[in-house]
Amino acid sequence: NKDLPLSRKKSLRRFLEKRKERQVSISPYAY
Amino acid sequence: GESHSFNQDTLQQRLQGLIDNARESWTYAIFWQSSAVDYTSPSLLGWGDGYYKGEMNKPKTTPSVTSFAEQEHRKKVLRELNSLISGSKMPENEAVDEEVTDTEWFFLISMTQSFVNGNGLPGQAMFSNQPLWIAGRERLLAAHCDRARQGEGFGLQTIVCIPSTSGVVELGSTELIFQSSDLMNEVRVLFNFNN
Repeated sequence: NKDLPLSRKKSLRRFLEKRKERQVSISPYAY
Repeated sequence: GESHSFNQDTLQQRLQGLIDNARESWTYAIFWQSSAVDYTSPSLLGWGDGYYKGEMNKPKTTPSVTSFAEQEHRKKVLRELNSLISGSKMPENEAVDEEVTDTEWFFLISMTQSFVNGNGLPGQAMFSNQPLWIAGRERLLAAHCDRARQGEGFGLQTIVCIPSTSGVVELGSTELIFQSSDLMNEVRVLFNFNN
């Protein structure tokens, strides 16, 4: 929701982006 | 030693530097930020920032120990968080196909936690101004602390809490890591804020 503190929002965004990168790098379609 | 001004924006780099350069294989690092304005006021430790590195040595083929329903729940939450952050609804078939691991889930849950006046592992470390180094599943269970037990339940074998001037640095690993003074010194240097 909108009340999520900024520090958590930033951490969350970073976590989700890194997760996406990791998934792309281990996906068989990436090769 | 040299001290730095506290800066929210550099927390991530410090946490990342701390575990990316370590010899040991840490799964995550969290900075619990203290709300105390001085040494005499009661303090609340809340989420400052965190860096999730993951389990480097874990084989990709490890079968899931979580139930199908639990995985579906985690994926649903992740999809919702994705939408919340990106501002648009994420299609069902996009991303979050991969299993949400126990340590990823533990890291996410941590964002919702805070510790008052000496409670929990970070609170105890802050209150006593002494590092806490708990290595071994039995020791985590014997710590009589919800966070330690929860961490053990999600596959952690080592949890460390090191107090600094403005909060507590917590590190966790699925591997068994014994106490290292190098790491504690590194934390004291990197997180020695002068306010």
